[in-house]
Amino acid sequence: FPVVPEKEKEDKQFAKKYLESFYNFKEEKNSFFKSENLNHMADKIREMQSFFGLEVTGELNHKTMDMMKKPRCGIPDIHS
Amino acid sequence: YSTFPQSPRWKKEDVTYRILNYTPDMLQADVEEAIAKAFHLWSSVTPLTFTRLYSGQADIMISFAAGFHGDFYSFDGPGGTLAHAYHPSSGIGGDAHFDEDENWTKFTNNGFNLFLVAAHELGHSLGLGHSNVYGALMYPIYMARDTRDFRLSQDDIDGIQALYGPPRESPALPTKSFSPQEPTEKTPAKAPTETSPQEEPTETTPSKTPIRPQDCDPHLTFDAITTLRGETLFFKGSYVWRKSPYFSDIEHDTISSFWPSLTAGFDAAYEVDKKDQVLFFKDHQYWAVSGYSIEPGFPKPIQNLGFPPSVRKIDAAVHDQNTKKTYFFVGNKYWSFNENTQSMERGYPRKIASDFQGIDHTVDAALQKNGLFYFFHGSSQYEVDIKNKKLIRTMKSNSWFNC
Repeated sequence: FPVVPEKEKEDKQFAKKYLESFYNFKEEKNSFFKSENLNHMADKIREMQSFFGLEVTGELNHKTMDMMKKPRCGIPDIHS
Repeated sequence: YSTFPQSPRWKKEDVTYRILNYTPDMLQADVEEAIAKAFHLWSSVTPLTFTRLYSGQADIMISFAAGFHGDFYSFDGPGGTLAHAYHPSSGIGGDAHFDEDENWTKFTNNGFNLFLVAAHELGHSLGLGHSNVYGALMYPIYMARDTRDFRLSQDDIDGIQALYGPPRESPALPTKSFSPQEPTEKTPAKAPTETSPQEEPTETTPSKTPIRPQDCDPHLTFDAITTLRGETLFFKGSYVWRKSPYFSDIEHDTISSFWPSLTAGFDAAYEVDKKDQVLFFKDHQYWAVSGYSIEPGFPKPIQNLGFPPSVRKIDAAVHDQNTKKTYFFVGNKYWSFNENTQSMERGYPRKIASDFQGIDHTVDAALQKNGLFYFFHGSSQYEVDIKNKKLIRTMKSNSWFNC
């Protein structure tokens, strides 16, 4: 359901943590990999959307955020 | 289904477990029963047996803890991660940890059902990973479900039997009643968990799920319609059409994808925007939800709202955001409910036709949008300006779907 706008930054942070926990996302700490990070995060968002049968957009749309916020098991959905 | 890399599994069939501590949310006996029932789920489809130890090292050590609890995966407070478990191996392998910051219960509302979560985590303790099959026990997202006759999905069974094979002798009849694996020491046999009056209704699983009608089917009718945080949801059977100002297309969902424990086939629905609350009506009961969560203490009987016992169900409901009154439609009459005083207004019921211009039949669903009211009857809808008591126009019920 709709997300209040100013929460978007918060949501991005939440999503990053979610993808690190469950989709083995590792953010490059080095800042000049920024654009690479964004692509890498979009890939991981696509992986999560595909797992849950959501529309695969690579973007943090409301359905994707909703799914990330549902209570769940702490084990990753994919294994490295 | 999935397994962990290299598919680790127990190299023996008699696996041991030990409950290290308890959650204060539940009676110890209920915790033990939930755990035993969860093990029984897996032993009934594999050759595995589970024996409870009361001291020393067991293969599967079960504990409740909050926040940091000695492994690399701290818990995160209420909500979010509920529990985790380790795949079969020595040491921490097989162990299952439950987040004490959650509210654990033996029911399926007012918290997380320990049996359902334990059954999932023990799947990991036996070597299963997550499944992306919606409705499978190993699906990563918690879904409150009726636990009285809970069954593993075929995907779960396929996964665990890929690791351990089928049970030695197939039970003559599927074991319906639950009889926990005999632990090493006798514990008094427990009566099956009685269900609480608030126990969520079992999901009605129609023998044949009717297919979703086309958006622009000219004969399309609806059971109920409501707004929700600026969006509009149209309900029919188990299906939801979702119209949102935030995206252009009509989204197709099911009731269970938003509220897994609510049964399909609402009679009515309406939003009290000021309370960020939507109420759903089915037969003589109603539920209140806020977003995805069902508010505690529901369902309630509709008589709580002030209906006489003769009213066994309602046809439609709509909340007037301007007057803070909610109109309930039953047959050719309607009631007015004051949301501020939470009581039915005096002088009701009244005939629908005498106050709603042009509405001289029953109402299937009702909606208020941009100050106007829309009354749905069969495949038609009537746009009414009730302030000026004027019927503005008649349209097809699905005119909202950009047909």
